[in-house]
Amino acid sequence: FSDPASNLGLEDIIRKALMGNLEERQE
Amino acid sequence: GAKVLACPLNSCPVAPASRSSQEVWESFSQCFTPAVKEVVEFAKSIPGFQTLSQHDQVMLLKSGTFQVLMVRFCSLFDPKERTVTFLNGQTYSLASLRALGMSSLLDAMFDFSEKLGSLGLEPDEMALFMAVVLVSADRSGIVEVGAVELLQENLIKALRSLITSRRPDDSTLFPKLLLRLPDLRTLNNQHSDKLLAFRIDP
Repeated sequence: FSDPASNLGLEDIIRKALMGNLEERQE
Repeated sequence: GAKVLACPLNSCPVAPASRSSQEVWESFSQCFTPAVKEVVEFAKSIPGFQTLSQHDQVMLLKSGTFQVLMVRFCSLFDPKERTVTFLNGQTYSLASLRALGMSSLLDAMFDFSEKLGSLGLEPDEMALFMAVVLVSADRSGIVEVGAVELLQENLIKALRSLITSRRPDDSTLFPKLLLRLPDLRTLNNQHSDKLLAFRIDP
């Protein structure tokens, strides 16, 4: 449990919420 | 035997013992997910945030989301009445929340809310403070440290400028505000411990 945000599912929500934005930057 | 997750974002803070821990967690997750998404949208609106690397954006949000939410929802804590109003509309007394096992974390949250509330920030000052909070989050895992530091410096300058221009006679407000940053870090750690404890041993 060294990474609480990952273990609590927070990272997944953050990545999905950022996804649209991140895909735009990758293009 | 009831399962307790007494977070103000939780629409059902006390779940019957018949519900599995996973069900309780999933229900709670549905309550906090919209709030987390709002923090991500807020982050995107911070000038300069989207110029950071994807990796660093995620890292800052991972360590800063709860801290931003704590600032955003500190008005739910009423230090005078010693009550907390949950997003489901129910108001709980300090005593009832203590009985639900929210002792030390709750005291720290009340303390923080009282200190921040006493500064009487305007909505735009609060928003800029939240931006500073997010970009001042834990640096572990950040790759482009210089870029994050530069953004942080610019946001802090903007916050100082806004506050000092509005209140030229009060030189103490800005430093008082910055002193809340370590409080938020401590709260973040306590909060993570509490949630992880539920995940391990509900």
